[in-house]
Amino acid sequence: RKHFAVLGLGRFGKCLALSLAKLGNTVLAFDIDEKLVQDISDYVSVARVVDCTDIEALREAGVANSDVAIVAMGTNIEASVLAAMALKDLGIPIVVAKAMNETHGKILEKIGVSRVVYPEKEMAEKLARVLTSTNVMDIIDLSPDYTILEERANAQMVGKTLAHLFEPDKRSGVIVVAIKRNDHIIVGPPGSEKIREGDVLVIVGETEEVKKLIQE
Amino acid sequence: RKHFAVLGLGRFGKCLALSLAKLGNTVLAFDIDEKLVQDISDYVSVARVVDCTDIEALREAGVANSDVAIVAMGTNIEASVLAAMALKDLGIPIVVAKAMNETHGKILEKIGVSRVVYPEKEMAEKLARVLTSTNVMDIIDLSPDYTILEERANAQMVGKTLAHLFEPDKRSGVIVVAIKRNDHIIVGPPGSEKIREGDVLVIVGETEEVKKLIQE
Ligand SMILES: Nc1ncnc2c1ncn2[C@@H]1O[C@H](COP(=O)(O)OP(=O)(O)OP(=O)(O)O)[C@@H](O)[C@H]1O
Ligand SMILES: Nc1ncnc2c1ncn2[C@@H]1O[C@H](COP(=O)(O)OP(=O)(O)OP(=O)(O)O)[C@@H](O)[C@H]1O
Repeated sequence: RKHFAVLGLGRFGKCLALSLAKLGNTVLAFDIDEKLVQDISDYVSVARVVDCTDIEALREAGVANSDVAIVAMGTNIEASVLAAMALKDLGIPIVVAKAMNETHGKILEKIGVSRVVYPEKEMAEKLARVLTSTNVMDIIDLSPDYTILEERANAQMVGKTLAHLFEPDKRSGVIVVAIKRNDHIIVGPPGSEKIREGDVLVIVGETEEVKKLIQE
Repeated sequence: RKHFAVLGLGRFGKCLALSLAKLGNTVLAFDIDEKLVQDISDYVSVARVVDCTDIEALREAGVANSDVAIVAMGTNIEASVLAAMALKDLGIPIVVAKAMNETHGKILEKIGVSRVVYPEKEMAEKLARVLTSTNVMDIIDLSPDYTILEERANAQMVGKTLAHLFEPDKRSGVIVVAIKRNDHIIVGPPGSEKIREGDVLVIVGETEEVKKLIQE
């Protein structure tokens, strides 16, 4: 497994440190707040009170031999940017950081952060799409190119086969990868599978094609 | 389209209100902070300064005829719970709310919130899995039953066909739904497709099967 350092133990940082530790990684967790450090100390390898904008304090705390470091300070942009800069100066190969907004994200990328995440924004955008479509249970953007959606089968679909509805030979760039039926999942259903009432179809496709499908 | 009310315009609430408006919905946006209300007023149907824990103020602001209302106040648990209660009393059919932690989430469910979201937690768990596996680019939990992952093809896979590697007839509950090749996406690749260097496979499968695959 790998060595991770998590700087900032707010909601995001704390969950991340705990999840990484649960997956068997070595995790160093830091925050300026004593109580937050104490709460997590039983679950990670090292938990210490450190001002993460101070490069000497980070070096002393053993951050330098981490494979990946994550800056999880969203609201305090100054602390986030100073901490990310310190990590790059310490030679950490991969630095990931949470950003408050696009401008904050751009600054982090300029100083060499390899991946910027926007937890609130990504969740908000996904939820907005799910709430807007009546049939769609969940839409996941896998990349700008293709999307996966879960759609409850409507009345016209019931009794028809997948081959009839999704005509794979027309290569429309959309395929049904699974059917959720009651508590059971059929992964890779054959074209001859007949749709039943209550089925939820899991569909992967090129984003434009999937958008057309939802509008029908 | 539908009528939405968004209560609380922090990072999550603001992004949600903007995304819902962009999808063509009618959006009412409320916050106790005047500046936040002003910032969003050009992009939504109605933006007002309202104390969202006050049911009379909400009624006056026209919340009652919304199809869906979202409580986007995470850190202030008291305000979140009082606002959610007020929405249920106003008879809003679907109430969604952001929660700070599991306990907060349980209280919201008890008072009748239909969907509780944890933006920081869900993002942290996903990121932890991606950072832990070297080949895996992204893992998305579609449900407790099945998962979708993007995996960079390794040296042993190059030159082999999908049918050879994923033997669909063995029905292992795992299928390759797409291949990302350079900037191109092949959705629903045939079994005869040969894997090339640099390919990224998008695989859907039963969660246990996918976990086994990652460990190989
Ligand atoms: N200089 C610093 N050194 C170490 N920790 C810090 C420093 N500045 C802030 N923190 C800590 O970082 C954590 C997260 O900070 P902040 O509140 O900016 O992020 P957030 O994005 O609002 O968090 P959340 O994940 O809860 O949404 C807090 O626990 C705070 O104590
Ligand atoms: N009683 C209230 N009525 C209306 N708005 C309120 C009330 N209490 C708090 N708010 C607003 O709700 C917004 C979000 O609140 P809070 O800071 O609790 O959430 P958060 O989860 O930290 O936000 P974020 O989405 O930024 O992570 C703030 O803009 C705040 O002004």
